[in-house]
Amino acid sequence: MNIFRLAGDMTHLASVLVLLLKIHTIKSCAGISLKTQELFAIVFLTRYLDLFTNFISIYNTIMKLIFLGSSFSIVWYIRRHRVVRRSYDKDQDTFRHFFLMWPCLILAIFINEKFTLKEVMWTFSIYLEAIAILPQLVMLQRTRNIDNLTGQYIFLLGAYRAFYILNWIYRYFTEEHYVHWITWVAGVIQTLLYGDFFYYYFQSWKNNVKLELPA
Amino acid sequence: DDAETLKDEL
Repeated sequence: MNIFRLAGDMTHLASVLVLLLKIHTIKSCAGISLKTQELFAIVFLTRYLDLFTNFISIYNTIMKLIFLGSSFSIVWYIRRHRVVRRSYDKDQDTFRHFFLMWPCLILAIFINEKFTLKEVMWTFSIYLEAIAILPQLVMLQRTRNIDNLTGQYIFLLGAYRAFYILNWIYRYFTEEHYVHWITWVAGVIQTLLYGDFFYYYFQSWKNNVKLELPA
Repeated sequence: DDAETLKDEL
């Protein structure tokens, strides 16, 4: 494992921890899109179908379990927790997210590396992850006022994607036969979606003012 | 095989 991959995994892990911290200690999910969280839970569920059949390393297995467990517990918190669910801005989170799944599924059926159930589900998870952040970005745009933890959460998620691209570039030059168009194209699209957010995040950081997106 | 290599990523 190279340093970019590790940095990517660690920023991904940190993003989840920041979100859990916000939900668990402040008992608030204000500004967080349940739609995006549900999509992430589906992404991990369909990607890690090989959790118990394809062993790679202890590290991989533990990380997979953390991402599965955290994504489902976040959804549970927002939907079911007595206090947390009251802070959920339902009216701002109106994205028809399940409609995003159909094009991803159809695309995965036609464009994949191998036509098996596991492989199609894995490819579906790659496509779905690329656009799963959209409901959250739409919600940010609407609420505009973004608290620190929500801002950091999205920043860390974007950083995770950026590090993964550096990881792919590194692996491309250091490993033989390392060409994965599906993952790369989906990954680059996913990272570009954060571009706008990054711009305003750095502006607010540079000028030391509260993060606010333009209407 | 080649198709399996990315499965070592998360």
